[in-house]
Amino acid sequence: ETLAEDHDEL
Amino acid sequence: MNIFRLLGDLSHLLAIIILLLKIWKTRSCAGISGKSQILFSIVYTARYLDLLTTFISAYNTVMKLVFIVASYATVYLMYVRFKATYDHNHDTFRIEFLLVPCLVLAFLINHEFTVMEILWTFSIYLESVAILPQLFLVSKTGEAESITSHYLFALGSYRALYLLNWVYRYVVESHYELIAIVAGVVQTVLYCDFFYLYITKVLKGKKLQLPA
Repeated sequence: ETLAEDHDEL
Repeated sequence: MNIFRLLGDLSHLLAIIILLLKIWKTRSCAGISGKSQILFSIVYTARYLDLLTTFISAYNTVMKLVFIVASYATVYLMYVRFKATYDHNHDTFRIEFLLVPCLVLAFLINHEFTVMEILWTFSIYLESVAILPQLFLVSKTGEAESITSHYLFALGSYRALYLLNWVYRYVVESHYELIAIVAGVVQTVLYCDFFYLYITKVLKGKKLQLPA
C-alpha cells in the first residue's frame, strides 16, 4: 500500500 | 530517479516556463485558458501540502515550490496583470463539472481515508483532466498560436514520460502506484489528438488549425 509519505514523485 | 522521470519533470518545467514567458513577452494571455490554469493551481496546492509534513529531497522540495509559485504567477498574470487580453468569451468550460466528480472519486477510491491522502488522490484525478478547458478553448477558436502548441506539447509529454517511468519502476523496483498510473494514462490519452496535430502540422512550420 502506498501512502502520502511515499509519494516521492511530482 | 530514472531518465524518464527526469525528462518528464524537465518537460513539465519547460511547459510552465514557456507559458509564463509567452504571457510576459507578448503582454498577452490570448488563447490560454484561465480555467485550466486555475485547475493546475488547485492541483499543485492539494498535492504539495506534504511540503509541510514530509521531506523527500532538495530536488523534490524545490520543484514543488517552483510548480506552485509558477502556477499562481500564471493565474495572477491572466486575471490581474493582463486581464484585458484574457479570452474569457471562449473560455467557457464549466470547471465544476471536473472538480466535483474528481472530489467524489477521491473520497471513493483512495489508498487511505485521511485528509492528506484524499487531497493527493484528488490532485491526481484533477490533473488528469485539468487540460480539458484549454483543449476546449483551442477547439472553440479552431486554432492555437505556435507557442501555445509548444506549451501543450511539453505539458502532454511530461505525463507520457511518466508512464515510461512507471513501467521502468515496475520492472526494476517492483514499485507501482495504480491510482497515478490509471490517471496518467487518461491524462496522456486526452492529448493524443493534439499530439497528432502537433506532429503533422506545427513541426512542419504550419499553424495549428483545426479542420472547419
